[in-house]
Amino acid sequence: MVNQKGGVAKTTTAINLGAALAERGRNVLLVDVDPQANLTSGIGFVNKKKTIYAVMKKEVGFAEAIYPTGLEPEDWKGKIDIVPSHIELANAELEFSGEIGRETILKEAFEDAKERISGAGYDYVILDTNPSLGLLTVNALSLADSLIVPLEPSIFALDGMEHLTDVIRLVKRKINTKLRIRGILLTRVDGRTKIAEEFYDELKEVFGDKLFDTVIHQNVRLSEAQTEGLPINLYDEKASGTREYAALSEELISNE
Amino acid sequence: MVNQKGGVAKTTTAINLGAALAERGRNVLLVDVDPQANLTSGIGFVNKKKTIYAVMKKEVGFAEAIYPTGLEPEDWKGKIDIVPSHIELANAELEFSGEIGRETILKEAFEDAKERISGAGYDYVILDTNPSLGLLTVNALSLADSLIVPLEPSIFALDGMEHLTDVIRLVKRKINTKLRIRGILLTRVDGRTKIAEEFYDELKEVFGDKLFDTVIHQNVRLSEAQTEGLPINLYDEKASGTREYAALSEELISNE
Ligand SMILES: Nc1ncnc2c1ncn2[C@@H]1O[C@H](COP(=O)(O)OP(=O)(O)OP(=O)(O)O)[C@@H](O)[C@H]1O
Ligand SMILES: Nc1ncnc2c1ncn2[C@@H]1O[C@H](COP(=O)(O)OP(=O)(O)OP(=O)(O)O)[C@@H](O)[C@H]1O
Ligand SMILES: [Mg+2]
Ligand SMILES: [Mg+2]
Repeated sequence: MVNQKGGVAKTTTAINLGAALAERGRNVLLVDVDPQANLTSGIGFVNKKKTIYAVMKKEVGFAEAIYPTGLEPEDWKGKIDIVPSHIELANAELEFSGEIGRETILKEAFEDAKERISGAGYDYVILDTNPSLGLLTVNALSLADSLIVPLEPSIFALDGMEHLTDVIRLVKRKINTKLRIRGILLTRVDGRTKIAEEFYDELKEVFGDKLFDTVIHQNVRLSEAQTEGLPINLYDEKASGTREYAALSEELISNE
Repeated sequence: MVNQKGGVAKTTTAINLGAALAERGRNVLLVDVDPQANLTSGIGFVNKKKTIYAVMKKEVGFAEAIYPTGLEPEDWKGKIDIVPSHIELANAELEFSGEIGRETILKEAFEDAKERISGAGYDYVILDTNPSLGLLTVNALSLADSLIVPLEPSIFALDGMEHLTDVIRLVKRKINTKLRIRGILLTRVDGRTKIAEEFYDELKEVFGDKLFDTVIHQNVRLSEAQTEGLPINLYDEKASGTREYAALSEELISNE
């Protein structure tokens, strides 16, 4: 999940798309690469023994920082594990900026643990990033195969897309040739307004089929679920957020 | 405006509080310290000759990067000027991190130009920051007399308050003894839900009279106004956003 614009639902999408995929039998690993650690707290995770910070400092291997979330009910065939984050990661920008290969610290840690990670049989690894295109997000882009850009109907979010696509192109050319945009997801849409429709049409023109068919509407149940540390499909299965993130997961599954 | 949590309406508050103060005869200087430059584009400013980046690089003095916005109608007695930003500021973290006194670059530039700036007779200088507590935000905190923390009713925004108050206390102790929290502003409140009321009560308990009486409700006209590059009081004087930001400006004026 990448977008340097703040508050566009990167974390909300990581949690709820992950949970919808797990409900459909996929094994999901969530990786929190944001010092704010909202993904970690958003799924109610509390024992922070080893975090992504320890992985990047090479104090532990990537696989050793993987924890089960224990969220999955019996009848889900898929699981959700997490690599948690912690505020100590906040100084990563300065701490790692002088290191050789600073952009691929995370990728190398992942590669080193590849045997153990693939043994766990994950179908999806979802990385959440902070609202910046700094070193942490570049590390996530270097590791990822593809990226999802959550975007709310706002001129500020649209303004940032040019810079975001520049950085993606740069990472793709210099570090990670397989990186591609999997899709752009319109989020926090207030159904009662015309600005959202205009936005969808404009995005469709600019991004074509890169724009997901699924649109996530403003739904306060999504925020309430986070207060309880639960994904929406475990908090309120009748919420519009549950249906919409389910639809998004189906879009991904249909292209597997 | 400070809050490392993204999308809590830092920029929206800077623009609309500034415009409400100008409508009431106050002279306002907006300073955009965010590389995303949403404050700059949100008031429709386009000629970016000299920006905050040139000021921090000491290529120009602070006063030389001040431009009139030309937004004020005839009948407003106050004016709104701006120091614009530009994406080139995005590398400031790495570019200035090795400099001695890196936390007070902005403050020194402001102090050097103090004669010229006070000649312009500003009643309020409003700094907008990026969703981070890195070097740029610390520069803004070193310069400011007081700060406003916009906060939306969300567990993620609340989680971040502890780290934010830690950093504020640190800046106050080590760099800027006069820094104080002017107030916490609840924003993007969806009037139809109970989560917002619970939030207001909880914030009142924790922050007491630091919590502004004014609450800003979710109002799509605020986003629409930004698409037009206008503050809400020039875009739609009947919008709830216009009334609420007017009320906020009155709270500040009553404590002058
Ligand atoms: N569809 C939605 N309806 C209502 N609220 C939403 C929706 N999506 C996200 N939110 C709320 O909006 C806020 C921002 O979402 P979130 O924190 O997921 O964004 P983010 O992009 O991860 O933010 P940051 O840039 O700070 O990392 C949160 O309070 C969240 O609960
Ligand atoms: N009261 C409101 N009602 C509806 N939309 C709002 C309101 N306040 C802000 N917004 C919208 O929410 C989005 C986030 O607001 P804004 O960009 O001002 O937040 P920010 O804290 O400055 O974000 P960032 O962390 O990226 O700098 C924008 O699209 C804005 O138009
Ligand atoms: Mg987030
Ligand atoms: Mg902003």
